Amino acid sequence: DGDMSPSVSTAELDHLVQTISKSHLETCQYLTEELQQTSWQSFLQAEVESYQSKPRELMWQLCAVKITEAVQYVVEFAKRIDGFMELCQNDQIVLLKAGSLEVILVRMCRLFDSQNNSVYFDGKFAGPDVFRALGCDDLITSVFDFANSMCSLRLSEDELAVFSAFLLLSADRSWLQEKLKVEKLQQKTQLALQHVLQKNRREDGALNKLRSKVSALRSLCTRHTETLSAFRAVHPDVVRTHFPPLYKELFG
Amino acid sequence: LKDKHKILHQLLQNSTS
Repeated sequence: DGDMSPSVSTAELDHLVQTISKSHLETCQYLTEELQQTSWQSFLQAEVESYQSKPRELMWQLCAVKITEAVQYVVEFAKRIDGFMELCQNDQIVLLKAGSLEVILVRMCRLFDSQNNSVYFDGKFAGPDVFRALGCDDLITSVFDFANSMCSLRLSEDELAVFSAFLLLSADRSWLQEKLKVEKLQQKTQLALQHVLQKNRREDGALNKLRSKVSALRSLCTRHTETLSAFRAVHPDVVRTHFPPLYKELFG
Repeated sequence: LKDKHKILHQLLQNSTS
């Protein structure tokens, strides 16, 4: 969409990148230094087997709790993005309901060890086999593949921050009441993303590569919702009584 | 939408922690 976006000075873009990056680091849940301290320790075989032998509903509950924890950090991130809190409350909810899991999936690559194809989960690094009890191996494989592909882009923290903000401010979400306002914010964020990519001397296709991730993210989030409703059809009582209320509100 | 997302709405209202 080559339409003329709002003219924004380089200084303004620098400032925007800095504020979004600061908000990201303040709300990223895990600082890379903390992860280094865990020395990237992965689960022992016995620990893997104990996850695998958990009843399906217990593993689902554990993952729902972890996702819900992460969502709350993404909400704090959104609240710090310039202009987000000036949107109407309906649109704040629409953008977070649709975008929080996408940001979590992008943030996941900060916690991902691509040599061992494992993600930081519940205190150590877990391979896809840890999640076998969930009964949705194909979705887990796709999530791990996505994390691997994000890792291979080797995005810096400020690039991750601005890309996360760009994802959250998606003007094409349905049910938005002030679509134009969101569009303007997203265009400015896209300029900031182009700016930080150029500043970090990324090759030309970098922005397009990032934008191509959006469809993969949307598909993963749709599959998560479908997998959850299939699980709930079998275990309605477990979801009603043991799943975090915020998780049910967003994804139920 | 707000009444269907009371918790999210509350999180948005809380002062930035």
